[in-house]
Amino acid sequence: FPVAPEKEKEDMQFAKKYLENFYEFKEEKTLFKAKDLNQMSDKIREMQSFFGLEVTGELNPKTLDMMKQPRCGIPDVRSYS
Amino acid sequence: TFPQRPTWKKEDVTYRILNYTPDMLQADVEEAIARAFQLWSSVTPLRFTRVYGGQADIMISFAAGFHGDFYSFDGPGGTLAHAYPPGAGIGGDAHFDEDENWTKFTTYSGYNLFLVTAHELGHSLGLGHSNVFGALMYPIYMATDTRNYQLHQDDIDGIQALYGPPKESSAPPTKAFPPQEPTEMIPAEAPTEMSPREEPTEMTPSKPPQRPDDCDPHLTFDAITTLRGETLFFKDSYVWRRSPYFSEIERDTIFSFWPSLIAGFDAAYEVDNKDRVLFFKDDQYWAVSGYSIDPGFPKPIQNLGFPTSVRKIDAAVHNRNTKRTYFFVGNKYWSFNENTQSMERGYPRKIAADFRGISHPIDAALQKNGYFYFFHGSKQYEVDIKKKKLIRIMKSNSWFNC
Repeated sequence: FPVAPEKEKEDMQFAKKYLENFYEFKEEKTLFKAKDLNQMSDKIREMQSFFGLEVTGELNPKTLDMMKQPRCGIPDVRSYS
Repeated sequence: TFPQRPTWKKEDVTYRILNYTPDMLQADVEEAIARAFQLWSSVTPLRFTRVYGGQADIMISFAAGFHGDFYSFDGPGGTLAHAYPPGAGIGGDAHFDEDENWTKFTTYSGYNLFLVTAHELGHSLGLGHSNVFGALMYPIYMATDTRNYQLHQDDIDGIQALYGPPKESSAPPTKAFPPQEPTEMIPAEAPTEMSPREEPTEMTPSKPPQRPDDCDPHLTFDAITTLRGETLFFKDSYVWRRSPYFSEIERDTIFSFWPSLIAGFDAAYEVDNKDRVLFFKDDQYWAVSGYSIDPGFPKPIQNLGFPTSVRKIDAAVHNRNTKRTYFFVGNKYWSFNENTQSMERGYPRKIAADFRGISHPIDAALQKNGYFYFFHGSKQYEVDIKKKKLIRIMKSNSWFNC
């Protein structure tokens, strides 16, 4: 279904935080919005691939549901820091 | 494992419990933690000793929100706990979010401390996350019966890659815990909304009636509702989905959207400003938001203010302008105030008295573009909302580009 607009923004924020926490997504503010979205799509793909979801790079309901599951706070991927 | 594969360079590892959660008896906390260590010691040469003061290799604590490291906890749900790979200082330590409800049982009403501890100790010993569904090191919490809990082969392979197998030929790596742990039965009913990992198994429901042809001139509907700008038409177990974003009519089944809802709705309507759709079947109703069913449903329709003499409703439609929902039963209708969540006084009233030209029961109702559409058999009646005046009569499936 289409997503209720204000919810869409909330979901996007939630997903960004999730990808920062667990997939080393760093939102580099660039002049090109498209580039930001591509970065995020890449990280969504990485997360979808990890959990065996259909790899679309899109924040679809199943991907969002998976992000909302209770979990461990350790990243799923990480370059040691 | 973690990058550079940090491990303990010794077989005797110490741990200390720094504090306790008030959710459980201290003895239950200690037992859960001891069993979690036992799980790992049974498949490696490692031995774990509890100390009661000073610095231990693995310091275990409960805390909420910010707790002195760079990874603050996030309140109930979300992140449950985290732990650090082997190393000095904070290395090996395991932190549990006190904002969660910790339990020794396996239920949906709390998180099983043994399971989460066993996972976190995997990190304290150097394991990263596994993407093998069902492995202990899978990042997402799975409510699992913990009697006779057994490590997944993936977990055993991972930890033995770091420390090798146990020295003496110990008990087989599967951990046969004495069934001393009473587990509160997991509620019989499965959680209503589909958790993302389960794909709806292709149930073979008793043979449903065939999907009628879109342009069958005798097509009738059980219920119709809008949903986030789209319009859904229900008949038996089938849904026709009309979207302003696509020209094609999409054909689906109720099961594909809400697997746990029963087919054959009597009525449905959307309260758009709450992003909520209500479905009615016999004397019960459900509320959904998108794909997920709101918790606590179904509820009896009497909750809305219907007398017990009403055992089912024929149709429902929400008027966005007045925030009133009209429920149609036989030749009468009720008006429900969505703001006060109560039936309006002076109802039920006769449909024919207020909607001239509508002199029969209504199968389904829809509000669109300032009109009501009342469906009766294979016809639909377009009514001006303000004047409550019949404008024209069309075939029920005129929405399907026939």
